[in-house]
Amino acid sequence: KREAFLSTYTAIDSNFKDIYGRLTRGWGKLVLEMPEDPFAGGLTFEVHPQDKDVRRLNMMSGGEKSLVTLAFIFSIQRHMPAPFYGLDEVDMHLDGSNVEGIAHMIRSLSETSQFIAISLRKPMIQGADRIIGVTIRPDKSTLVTGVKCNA
Amino acid sequence: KREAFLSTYTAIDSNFKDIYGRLTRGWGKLVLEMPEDPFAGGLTFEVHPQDKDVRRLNMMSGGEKSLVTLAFIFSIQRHMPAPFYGLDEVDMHLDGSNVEGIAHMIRSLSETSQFIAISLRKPMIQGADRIIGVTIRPDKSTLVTGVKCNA
Amino acid sequence: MHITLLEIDNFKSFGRKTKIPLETGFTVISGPNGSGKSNILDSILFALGITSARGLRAERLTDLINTGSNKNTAEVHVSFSDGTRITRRIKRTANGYYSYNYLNGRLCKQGDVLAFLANHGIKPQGYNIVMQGDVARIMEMSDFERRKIIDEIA
Amino acid sequence: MHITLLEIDNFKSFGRKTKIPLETGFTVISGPNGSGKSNILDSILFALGITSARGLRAERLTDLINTGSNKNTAEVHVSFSDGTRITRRIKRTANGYYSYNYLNGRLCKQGDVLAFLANHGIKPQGYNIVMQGDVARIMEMSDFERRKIIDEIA
Ligand SMILES: Nc1ncnc2c1ncn2[C@@H]1O[C@H](COP(=O)(O)OP(=O)(O)OP(=O)(O)O)[C@@H](O)[C@H]1O
Ligand SMILES: Nc1ncnc2c1ncn2[C@@H]1O[C@H](COP(=O)(O)OP(=O)(O)OP(=O)(O)O)[C@@H](O)[C@H]1O
Ligand SMILES: [Mg+2]
Ligand SMILES: [Mg+2]
Repeated sequence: KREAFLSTYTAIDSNFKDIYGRLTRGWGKLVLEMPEDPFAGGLTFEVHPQDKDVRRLNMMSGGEKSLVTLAFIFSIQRHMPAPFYGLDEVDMHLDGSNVEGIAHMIRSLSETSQFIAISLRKPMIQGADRIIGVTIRPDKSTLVTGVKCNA
Repeated sequence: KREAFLSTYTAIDSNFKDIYGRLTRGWGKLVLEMPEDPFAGGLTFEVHPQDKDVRRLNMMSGGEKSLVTLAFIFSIQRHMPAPFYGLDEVDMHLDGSNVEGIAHMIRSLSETSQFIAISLRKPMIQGADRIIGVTIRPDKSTLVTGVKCNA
Repeated sequence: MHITLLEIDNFKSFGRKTKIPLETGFTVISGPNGSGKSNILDSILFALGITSARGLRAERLTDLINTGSNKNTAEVHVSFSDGTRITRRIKRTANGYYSYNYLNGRLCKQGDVLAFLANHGIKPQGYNIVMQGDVARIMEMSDFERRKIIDEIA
Repeated sequence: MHITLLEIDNFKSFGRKTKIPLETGFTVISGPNGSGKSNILDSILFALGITSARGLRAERLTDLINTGSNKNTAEVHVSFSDGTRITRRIKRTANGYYSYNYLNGRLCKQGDVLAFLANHGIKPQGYNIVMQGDVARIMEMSDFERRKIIDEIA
């Protein structure tokens, strides 16, 4: 059981180092509180967003925390490949430049998997291959409007 | 004690009806679970965002819930006037048109009180009287750049 | 493999039968608050049976039936690029509901659908669908809960 | 009344003494993630003494001293339009810290500062400062906790 945990952990950690490094001008890794006995402790991150000093997760800014978490999610997804991915407003806390970075990463991942992302942010919408518009009809039912092709 | 609660509740409810009505093409009000004995129950909302049917708060969309909550906060602020207000990224879940609505409301409230709002969203930035830019220096310390005057 | 078509009928805010063709690559869905974007993702989760009613922001499955129309059923079809078409239908009854699962038009058990999906890497405890608020939830977790995420995957 | 000037020295990410003049009306602060925007609001809360260290995302007050420089003090001055200037300074010591409060340059107790603020409608349990994540927190509250908000105001 410990073996299974550690091999999964190592794989996701290695994904995280790559993905987090690409999303931010910095680097980071996963950290086990109790490496000897993982189940006795928790899992946290040691990250250097934009090459800053390491700080506890709760001392980081909202956007920095969100980027770490998103990189963690992407690391798990890379470990368990699926034919399609759905992302609902994952760019909420990010500034425009970080949204672009996420859109860029999704774009390259989407060469091998189908990605459907819901977003209200311009850089995400602009990074996609196509846009599906969703609005409300006067009778309050959902209207899905034509698919716009991007770029 | 019950008197004090009910008079505060009534004042904030009346603020909420006005503010929520202005922020959304719809209407709403506060609801006490136990009007006879307020302290035995909770406080929830009965809202019709964009004239839709009433739904429980947890069945509404992220943006709709956020707008209800923001209207609630503004209702409390109107009840306890202060010389200045600080808002940190309150527009996170809102679509562009709702961000404009919030910016518009803050603009009119700011005629009598000082408002300092942190935001990453264009419609909020465009609705302000001036912009203070914040960036990071190469040594990782904060740099506050000139104040741009708007409009 | 990818999803080629979504057909959503009387599910949540989809009062009128709606067809959404989907392609490979990177598709973005956008529109005003409350228009039905998250409901599209909910319809996929509902059809594939990989979330409970609570995960779809409903207290019971019958909440998923559109309230604007007077019908008592809601139906979602998900078609994949390998030709498979998965359907799920709920029907409100006097004292509850029925839930029907179909593989390529033939009535089947929910387990059959889950088995098909598992063969293609789609599991209920997977992270291929990140719902609105999941990032904030994982961000605010205790270190212990976060490690448990790895436990479940291993 | 309004805030006319913020002076932030060695507090959180403000490694260099920074002056921020403020005016009436509607001011927006923007910039990249992690640049220090929320820290500006934190500096006001710190100087006015209306939040604990935890409300400023610090485990103890000494975490608020800039880590980039080698100084052991952090200082914030808030000037108001009626001429009042409130200052708060923390100084790291061998086994903790000292916290100093000043009204118009003269050493005073934190209670004096809070009394001045209360006269102008600024209270620690007030809602005039909405921090990052407060909307989401209140949104996800139970109905009971939400009613307690009214209790505290009444
Ligand atoms: N059974 C139902 N019948 C009719 N409408 C429903 C039903 N269930 C949910 N809705 C409506 O669907 C809307 C929510 O849709 P959804 O969550 O998809 O919005 P969204 O586009 O994701 O918005 P946001 O950008 O705010 O997240 C709500 O207004 C809700 O009232
Ligand atoms: N004592 C300290 N010394 C130096 N830097 C610090 C200190 N405390 C916090 N910081 C840094 O301040 C930064 C956070 O600033 P802040 O929360 O103001 O960002 P922000 O501009 O609000 O970002 P966001 O848009 O993501 O919310 C973090 O990168 C953190 O490392
Ligand atoms: Mg949504
Ligand atoms: Mg911030």
